[in-house]
Amino acid sequence: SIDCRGDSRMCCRKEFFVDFKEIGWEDWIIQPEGYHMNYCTGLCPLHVAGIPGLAASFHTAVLNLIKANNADATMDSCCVPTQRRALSLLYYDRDNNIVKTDIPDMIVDACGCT
Amino acid sequence: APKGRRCPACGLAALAPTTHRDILVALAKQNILSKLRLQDRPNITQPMAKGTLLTALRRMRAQRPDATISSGMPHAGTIPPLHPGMGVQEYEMLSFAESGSSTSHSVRLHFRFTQELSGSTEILQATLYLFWADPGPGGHLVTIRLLQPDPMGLNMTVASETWLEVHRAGWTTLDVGHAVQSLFSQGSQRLTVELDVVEGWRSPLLAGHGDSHWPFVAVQARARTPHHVQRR
Repeated sequence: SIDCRGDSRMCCRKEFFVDFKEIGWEDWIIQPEGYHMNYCTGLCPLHVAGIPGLAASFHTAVLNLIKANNADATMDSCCVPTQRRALSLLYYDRDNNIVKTDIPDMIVDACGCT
Repeated sequence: APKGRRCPACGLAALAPTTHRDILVALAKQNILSKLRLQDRPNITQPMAKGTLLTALRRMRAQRPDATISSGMPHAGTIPPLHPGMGVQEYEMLSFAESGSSTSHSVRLHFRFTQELSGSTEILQATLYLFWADPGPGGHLVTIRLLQPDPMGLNMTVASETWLEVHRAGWTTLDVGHAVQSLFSQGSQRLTVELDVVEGWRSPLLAGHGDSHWPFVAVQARARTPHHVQRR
């Protein structure tokens, strides 16, 4: 996965941090101090399509075959999250109880072209 | 994306930086609230004292051999993750007691559980934590009753009764999993604990050790998932 830098226009992971103090949520969210709301952005030319990590797989072979035989494919490729993880939160609920939970798939760790 | 159209995420790049940021922050708020099944952010009227919270977290962690808690407030990224299986969302909840009616030999504690969790979660474990003051020589016998509202919600019925011999000062725990599960399955939110103690002995709420020994219930729960039928 590539992190976005400078003038790169290709598919990459853009880091974005939401500070709970800045948005006035620090009174009810005890931990963590913010949310790493990373996202994927950038271009995905057809020749780079294929999820990273599947370089030698059967799926890649099939994808390449489709690309080779179907240059005028009906679908374009998109830059999407390929690896995500949970966000652990410790917070007060409406009844002043303290709740801890892991919300799955909230933090984008890697991006790739579909 | 259909041929010739932009990917949905590409639209963000075309926005002005401030608008871009505002949209992302709004999305983050909406995302967190919806995943926590909250319509709006909770308004905190009585934040828990730091000492009370830390003591409760430590007691709860001590029950789990794989978990640790630091001596100060936990820092970002140090909250030990739960162990969700197959992407199922799990919860740990601490409900602190609200004091109810009491006499010289009896005290009632009320625990209120969140509406968002009742009915849609399965209780894995629920433990009542009580701190006792020094009972003096010989110890004391305590009767603990778990009371639940009856189906009509008018009267309280005894869900279970147990006896405890207290020989020294300290924390004791009591499994209240069945009572909390039954409460949640009825859509009810309030569990009442009635303690009968020897007259004149200081009850848990009057232990005189400050807020850090406040009684609480620790609940571990997971979201219910619909049953899936697979066709091959």
